[in-house]
Amino acid sequence: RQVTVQRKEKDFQGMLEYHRDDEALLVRSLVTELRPQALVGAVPCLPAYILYMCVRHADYTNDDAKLHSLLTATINGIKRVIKKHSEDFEVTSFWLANSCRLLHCLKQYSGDEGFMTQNTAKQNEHCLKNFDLTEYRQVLSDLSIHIYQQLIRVAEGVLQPMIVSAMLENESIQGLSGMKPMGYRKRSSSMVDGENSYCLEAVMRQMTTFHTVMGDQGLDPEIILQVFRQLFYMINAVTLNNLLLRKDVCSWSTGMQLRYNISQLEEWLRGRNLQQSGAAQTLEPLIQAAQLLQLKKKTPEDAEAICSLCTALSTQQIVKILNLYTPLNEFEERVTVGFIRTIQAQLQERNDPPQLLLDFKHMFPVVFPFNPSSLTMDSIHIPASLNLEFLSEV
Amino acid sequence: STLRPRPRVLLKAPTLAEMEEMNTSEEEDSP
Repeated sequence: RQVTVQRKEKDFQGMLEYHRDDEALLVRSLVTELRPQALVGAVPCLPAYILYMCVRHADYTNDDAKLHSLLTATINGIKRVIKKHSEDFEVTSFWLANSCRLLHCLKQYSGDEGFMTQNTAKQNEHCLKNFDLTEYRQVLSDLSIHIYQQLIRVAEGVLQPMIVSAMLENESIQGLSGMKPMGYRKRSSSMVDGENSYCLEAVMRQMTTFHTVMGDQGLDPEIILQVFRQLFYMINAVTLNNLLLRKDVCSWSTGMQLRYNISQLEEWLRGRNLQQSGAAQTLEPLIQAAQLLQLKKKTPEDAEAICSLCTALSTQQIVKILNLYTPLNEFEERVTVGFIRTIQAQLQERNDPPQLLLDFKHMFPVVFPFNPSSLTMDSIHIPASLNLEFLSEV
Repeated sequence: STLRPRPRVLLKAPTLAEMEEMNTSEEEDSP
C-alpha cells in the first residue's frame, strides 16, 4: 500500500532546479536557440535572471561540478550565439545586456557587502551561500567586453557607409548648392551616387533604432552612453579624414552645412538624454574644422583667431585644410602662402603629433559599472513560450 | 532573519579562451 505524504506547498525561494542531463537543453532553449523577439513583453534580461536562479540552486546544493558545468556551458553558448549572429545588432545587444545582467547578479548576490548596499532583506536571502564566483565574474566581464566590441563593429558597419554623404555631401540648407566652389559644382553632384547617398536624417534614424533596441533590451544606461560616444567618435574621425583629403569639400559652404549637421547631431543627443555620454565632445575637431572653413583667412589677426580657436586640430590638419581651401567664386581669394606660414610660425611651439588622419578604428575602453536590480528572484515569471518546463521552482 | 556569514569556497574558473577548448554539454552548431 502506497503512503502518500501530504507536503505543505512551500514558497518559491527564487531558485530553479534541473537534472544534470537537461543542462544542454537549458542552454539551447535559453541561449543558443532563443530569439530576442520571443521575449517581447517579458522582464528585460530574463535569461540572465533564470540562469542566476539555476546558479543559485547549484550553489545551494553545494554542487561545484554542476555549477562549473552550467557556467562553462552558458558562457560558451553565448559565445557561439554571438558568433553565429556576428552581423546582427539586435542579437548582439541582447546578449550584451544579458551577459552584463548575469555579471551584476553574481555581484549583487555574492554576499560581498560592497555589492549589497541597495539590496532589500529579501534580496539578501537570495545570496550565494557556498561558492565565491569571483573568477567567473572575471570571465563574464571579459565576455561582455568581447560582445561590446562586436556591437560597436556592427553599428559602425551600418553607419560608416552613410557618414561621408550625410555629413559632407548632402545639402539640406536651402540655396547652398549654388555656392559650391568654382569648378566643383557638377563634379560633386555627380560624385554622389543615388544608391550610396544618405542624408543626415537617415543616420539619425538609424541611431534612434540602435538606441531603442538597446533600451528595450535592458542594456545598462551607462553602456548605452559609451556606445554613442564611440559612434560619435567614428563619425567625427571619418568625416574629418575625408575633409582632409578632398579639395571639393574644403569650402565655405561645406563649412556652413557641416556646422548645421553637427548641431543636428547635438540636438539628437539632447533629445535622447545622452548629453552626459561625452559624445558631443568627440565632435570638437569637426566643429573647429567647420569654423576654420568659415573664418576669414587673410590678416595676422585672422591667423591669431584661427590659432586660438583650433585647439582640437593639429597644426598639420589646420595647414592641410588651409591648403585645400577652395574659394567659392572669383571674388573670394585663395589662402596665401604667407598666411599659412604665419599660422605655422604661431603653432610651432605646440609640438603636435605629425600624423594627419585620425584613427577611425580607435576604441575607447569600455567599463561596466555595477548596476544592481530592484527585482526579486521569487517575483520572476517564466513564460511558457520558453519551453523550460523541466526547470522546477524551489 | 540574520545572515550567518560563512566563508565561501572560491570556484576556480578557466579563462574565456581556455573555456572554448573545454567540452561542454551543448552540442556544436552545424555549419
